[in-house]
Amino acid sequence: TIGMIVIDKSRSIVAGTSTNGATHKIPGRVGDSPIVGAGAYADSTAGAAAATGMGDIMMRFLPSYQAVEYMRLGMEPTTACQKVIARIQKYYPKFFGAIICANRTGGYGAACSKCPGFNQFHFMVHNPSGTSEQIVDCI
Amino acid sequence: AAQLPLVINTWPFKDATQRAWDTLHSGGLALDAVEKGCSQCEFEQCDGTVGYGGSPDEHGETTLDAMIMNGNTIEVGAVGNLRRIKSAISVARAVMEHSSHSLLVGESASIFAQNMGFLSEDLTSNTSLSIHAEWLSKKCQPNYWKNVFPSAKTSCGPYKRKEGQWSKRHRMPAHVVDVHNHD
Repeated sequence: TIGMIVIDKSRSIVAGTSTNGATHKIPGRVGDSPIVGAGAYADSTAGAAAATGMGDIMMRFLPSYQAVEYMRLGMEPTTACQKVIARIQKYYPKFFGAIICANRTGGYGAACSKCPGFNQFHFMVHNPSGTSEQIVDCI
Repeated sequence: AAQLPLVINTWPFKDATQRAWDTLHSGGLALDAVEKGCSQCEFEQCDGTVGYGGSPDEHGETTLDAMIMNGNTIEVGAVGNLRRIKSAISVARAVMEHSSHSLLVGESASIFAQNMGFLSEDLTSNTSLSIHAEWLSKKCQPNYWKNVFPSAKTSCGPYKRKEGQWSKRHRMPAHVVDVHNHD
């Protein structure tokens, strides 16, 4: 799955996702990626977020919407991402998932849920400083 | 430090990031950048988790899910379980721009896409065929069924509802989803 957030110079924010979903899924299954607020969410007055991982679980928490609302309240993007992951972990302590968050000024962050075989999350950032692959340690 | 413009995406899919940035740099809208960036991954079949030829379902078919959201207008276009169309993110944008709906799914989404001019083609690849064949050879393990008969832990389907007592503590099998298999 790819989840992407773009903020242009005029502070217009767009988020998107694309995926072929889970391997061996039951035919007809749709994951979180095309669900608004789950796979991604964008509101140019606050920010945007995009999630990836175990969609059947993550979609139950609308993590992208929740992260954007946290940023609307003034939370830093990394903190917003972490709080969303922590909320899901209360119910599914070892779920596999990660989320990226960006606020309307171009601040960004990410968080992921530590589980067997998944300790760090890699994501990409491109801004006027250049392009870079970034890594966060999972919580 | 906060700087604009910004492109950020999940996983180290560098070409997608670059394509989105180039789209912005050449005067494209943020909408164009997200569409082109995600399209790049669909074309490259990023990690086998995006685009055609990956993540076959139990029937061996690859289907695609995609969504795009405009944060200025709160307009959304999305497709789920899209069959036979490679450009899922572009179809999602078409849903947003050419309908008043937010999400179209399955065969009907494919017909919508064809009517909007998208090419209908097979989404299977040698890789997806191989993944599916291997899964069948392992008695359809792993899978996402629970509380069915015959036991989904040892047998392929078709399954029926298991009557009588069954565990309500059963949770999502964590080993099924990982960095190579995810939404």
